[in-house]
Amino acid sequence: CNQADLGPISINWFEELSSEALP
Amino acid sequence: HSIEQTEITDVPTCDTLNPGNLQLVSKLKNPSGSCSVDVSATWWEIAGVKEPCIITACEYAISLWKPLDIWQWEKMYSWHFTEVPVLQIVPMPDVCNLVCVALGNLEIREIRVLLWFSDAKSENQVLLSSGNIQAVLGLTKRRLVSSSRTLCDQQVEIVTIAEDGGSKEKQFLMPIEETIQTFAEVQGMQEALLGTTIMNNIVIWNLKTGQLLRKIYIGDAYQASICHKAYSEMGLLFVVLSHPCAKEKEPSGSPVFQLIVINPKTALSMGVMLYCLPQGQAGRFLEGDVKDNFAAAVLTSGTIAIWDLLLGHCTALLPPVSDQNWSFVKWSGTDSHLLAGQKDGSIFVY
Repeated sequence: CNQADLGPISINWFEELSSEALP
Repeated sequence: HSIEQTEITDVPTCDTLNPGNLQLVSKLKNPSGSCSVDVSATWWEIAGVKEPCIITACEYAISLWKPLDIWQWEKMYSWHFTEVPVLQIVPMPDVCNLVCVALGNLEIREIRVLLWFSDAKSENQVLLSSGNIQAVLGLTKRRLVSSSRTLCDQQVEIVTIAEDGGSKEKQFLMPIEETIQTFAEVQGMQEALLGTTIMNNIVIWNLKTGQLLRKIYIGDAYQASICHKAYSEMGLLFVVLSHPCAKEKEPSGSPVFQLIVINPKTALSMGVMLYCLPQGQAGRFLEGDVKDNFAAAVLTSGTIAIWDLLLGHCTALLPPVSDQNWSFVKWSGTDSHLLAGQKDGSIFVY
């Protein structure tokens, strides 16, 4: 598959989503 | 009689899973002759020694089998249920000396913890959860997650199981509106939990905070996908799904399992690989299990097919033994066994 189709990737996605999500 | 089995063949012990080498080594026969519903494997301390035991589930009984000699098992104890039938065993990773079972008819009504102490020859049953439970999964650190429907919404609850089988701690995750079909832990990320929904979404929770992090639509190519495995690598989430409702529509054959990749940051996903039946094999997926890099599935034709998820193709086909088709198949959590069950109560160990 073409990785570019998935958009920008973040290694720390879990921490980043946790800081953005509703508490 | 506690021994109700047949020794099939004598082969050396092998701890590394290699589906090409799978051989039928023994058969456990439940003396009650009632319908088999599930099988699992767990560690149990018997007379001071931790043994890799097999747990068999019939409609109204759960039995604990201890290994005797090579490829022989002895039934140590059975828990009986009279009112509500057994639906499934809920495997608990890293836990010994207890079995978790889901009881109910069409939906799970109760989750019970079963205990048995070989020294005191005593047993105990503890009711852990009850209600209209749709999905359940045993997690690491003695935790169990379940989703249940209440009058107005859906509740997602984590229970930590105490030594006595009761609940030590309860925590709720942020609910979602859609019915959750399956849960999956993310390998290597103890605080991440996935759920698949009947609306073809994958949701991600933070188990520590209970936050709902993402809802990702994975497309409607395959309805009612079941999640068997998830792992995170280089910022991407890889998920192994099975497709009970898949029809033969791919040029390469009938898809049984699929590996998809998700970018959790953007909520975009795409298929990586389809695991199809070999050409000429009839039937489609009925029930299956994934362990490490191997997927096993019972097909409607009565055959068990095994795929190497890294190689991407089917590596073994096991025909039914006797005139009975397989009902379910599970990888053992304690060693390199594959456990296959038939409706008549027989469990075959490969």
